[in-house]
Amino acid sequence: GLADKLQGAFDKLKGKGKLSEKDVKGALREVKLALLEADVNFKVVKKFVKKIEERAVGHEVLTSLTPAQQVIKIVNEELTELMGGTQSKITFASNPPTIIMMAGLQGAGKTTTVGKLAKLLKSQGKNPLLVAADIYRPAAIKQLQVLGEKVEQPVFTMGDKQDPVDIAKAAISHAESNGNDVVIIDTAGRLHIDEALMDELKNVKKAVKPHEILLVVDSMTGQDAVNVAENFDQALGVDGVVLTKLDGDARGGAALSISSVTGKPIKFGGFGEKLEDLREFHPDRMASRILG
Amino acid sequence: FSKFTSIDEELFEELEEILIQADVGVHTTMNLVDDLREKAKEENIKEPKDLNELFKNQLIEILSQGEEKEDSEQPTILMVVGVNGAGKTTTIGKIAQRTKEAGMKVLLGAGDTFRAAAIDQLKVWGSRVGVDIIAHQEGADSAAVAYDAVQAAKSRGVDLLIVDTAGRLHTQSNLMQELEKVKRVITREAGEMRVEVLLVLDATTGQNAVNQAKLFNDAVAIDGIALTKLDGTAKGGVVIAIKEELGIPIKLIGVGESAEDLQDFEAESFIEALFN
Ligand SMILES: Nc1nc2c(ncn2[C@@H]2O[C@H](COP(=O)(O)OP(=O)(O)OP(=O)(O)O)[C@@H](O)[C@H]2O)c(=O)[nH]1
Ligand SMILES: Nc1nc2c(ncn2[C@@H]2O[C@H](COP(=O)(O)OP(=O)(O)OP(=O)(O)O)[C@@H](O)[C@H]2O)c(=O)[nH]1
Ligand SMILES: [Mg+2]
Ligand SMILES: [Mg+2]
Repeated sequence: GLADKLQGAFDKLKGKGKLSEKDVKGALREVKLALLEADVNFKVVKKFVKKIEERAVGHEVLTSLTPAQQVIKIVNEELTELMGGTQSKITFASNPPTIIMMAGLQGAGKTTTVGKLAKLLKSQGKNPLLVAADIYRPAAIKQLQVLGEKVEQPVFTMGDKQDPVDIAKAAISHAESNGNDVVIIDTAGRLHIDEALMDELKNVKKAVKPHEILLVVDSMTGQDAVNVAENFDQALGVDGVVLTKLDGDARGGAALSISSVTGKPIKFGGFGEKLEDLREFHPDRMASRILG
Repeated sequence: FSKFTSIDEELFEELEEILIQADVGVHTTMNLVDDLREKAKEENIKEPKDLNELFKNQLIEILSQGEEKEDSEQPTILMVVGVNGAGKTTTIGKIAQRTKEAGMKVLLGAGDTFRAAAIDQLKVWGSRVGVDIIAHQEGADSAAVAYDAVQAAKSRGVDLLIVDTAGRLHTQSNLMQELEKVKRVITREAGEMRVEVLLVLDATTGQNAVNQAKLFNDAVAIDGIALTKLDGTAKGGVVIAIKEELGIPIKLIGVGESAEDLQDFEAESFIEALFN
């Protein structure tokens, strides 16, 4: 992984005596390559390596007996800090119901995550209502109903001929009269460049004022993660991110790209298809996964 | 490239940046640009726009190499595979639509017996397009559905049977074994029908797509790739490495969520789009 590559880079410099700033900057090319291989966005890598450089050409590395290890330590710290300080928690409203809205590209894992979140919150003593606001995808409502049955929580639907804004509003009233203290709204997958559908999402937000807007992103997303995160955040104001399919072997550089451009915390990770496969996001573990 | 008046290192760096941001991958990019440097010297290229042309042609060559025209006359069973959420079921609906429009008889096999409402989803597509579907119930054995679908395809004399499978990660070895079993059953029962496997890849996927292609290919021998969601902002450049390393051709692209949003892959337009 990166540790060996950096060690190799510094070993080549060993015979030269004292390390120079130029030497260290050259070795940092390995960090740049590792991050790009891990799918971190090109511009984010540039910015991040510049930041690392400032620390790496400092005293702690130049005078170290193990400069490679010092650089790895710095990279890990900076990565963790960028993706961290995170609240792996939902902010609950002082006046229920707490309203959570999912958003993201097609196939990212939103509907499944709604089911997982409902299961998690139920285990924490909440009584969530799942809302079927995807009126486009074939059998999307049925999919959520099947998940609702598995979790044993109600699913609110008005079929696929009603506007998602009206569905969301009616769901909130339903929750209030039925004692559901959390409302989780599933929305249709959409492209961040689809104006009409992004407007739809903005209208749902305006109508029900969610306490949490969660952007669901596939952890194998490549360079495009920056475009997606930026656009959804600018359009809606994302409160947190859920990174899915972490049970695969994607390095997950999208996590760094997203944190870097939005500054929003990654709150949860999806680690499988079952409803219990939602876990707290650990930035330090993500950092070492990205570095490979 | 209008801002460049001569070919210098900055121009090569600009090309690298374009490719990396298109998900071509840093190592593949560096190799491609090194090859370009060589060729530019050999051919004594002086104009940036000629370098641009040379590079595009180099990439088009990689993507079109070894492409033979398909004999689609023989009745075929198409098994569709890929990771979760890539667009398999939707792509099946699109392929069914275009094949039916071409006057052929199509049958679908609801081989995803695992995911919530997967069979329902394919049934909606079946009725939208007007084609029959062979299905069991959720939780049934996927290979058993495939078996029944193949028998029905043969007895009804269909031109194309498309078998849907559940999304799975290439790292889940038990699920990859299940996929091998489904292919074995299909191949064993196919009779006169030709068997093809289509890997569906999401264009927003980064370098992990290469691992996906490798492992799915190891399990079931992929005949072609369908690259979906190219209507977004992702460029899907990872297919260049896949073509180079595995020789698997890209056959189809998905450009939206409706039945007509399917196009044949064309290397020229793909590379043009990559550079825009
Ligand atoms: N392995 C794995 N699969 C997941 C995970 N999360 C979701 N999936 C699978 O990914 C696929 C897509 O999930 P969905 O929940 O339908 O995704 P979606 O975002 O609602 O899709 P659209 O509504 O079409 O935009 C399904 O096969 C899920 O089972 C995860 O964390 N790990
Ligand atoms: N924009 C766009 N969306 C697409 C395209 N192809 C599929 N989708 C969408 O992607 C999402 C997932 O599609 P599915 O067909 O359910 O994907 P799948 O691979 O069958 O998913 P699993 O069976 O859960 O593994 C749906 O919302 C589709 O409408 C495409 O070319 N463009
Ligand atoms: Mg969904
Ligand atoms: Mg499917």
